[in-house]
Amino acid sequence: EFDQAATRLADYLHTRPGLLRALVHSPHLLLDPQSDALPGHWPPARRWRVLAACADTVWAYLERTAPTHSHHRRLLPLAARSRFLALSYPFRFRAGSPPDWGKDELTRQTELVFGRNSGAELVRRANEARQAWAAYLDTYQSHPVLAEAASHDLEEEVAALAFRAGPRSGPLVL
Amino acid sequence: SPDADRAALTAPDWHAMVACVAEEQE
Repeated sequence: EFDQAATRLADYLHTRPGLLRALVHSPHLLLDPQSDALPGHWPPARRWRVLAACADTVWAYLERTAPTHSHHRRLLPLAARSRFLALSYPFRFRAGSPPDWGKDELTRQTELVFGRNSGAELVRRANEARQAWAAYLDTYQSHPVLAEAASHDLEEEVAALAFRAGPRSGPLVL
Repeated sequence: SPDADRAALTAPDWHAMVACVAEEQE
């Protein structure tokens, strides 16, 4: 059933280029309760789940359409970055889950992103997303949206591939 | 632009779409 919802979302994006651009350039708005991008009463964990599903769907849609849409091809590196950061987000915290989630919510929430009991699928796609984003960073000079990035920005992105958030944090284990 | 992004993400049918996604996740 979740797969059907993701297909409907991809079809919806196909007819709304402005929304597609917004999800590629401003996905953080989905986490911001003040933005109205999602219903205001939604808790942080549900916002993350929907962001993760949207980032994954946008990536898949752009990858499918990139061969025939040069504009989509240009957006792919940004979509790859968002997908990796969104899917890996709950695994970046030393305490075990994001600070604004409820206690012991990590397992419950990460099992739901791609439908019930889909925790293994989340981990699989997070690793796939890490490899895809790493490949773009490895060839950043070939991609217009990355080629002019400052060296320290690229260093931060490389660090985020391998490490959790914060100083002296451990490896990002997916 | 940021304003255009905000406008695109606040359309009523977008809210209906994401509500459906969240429901199917649970």
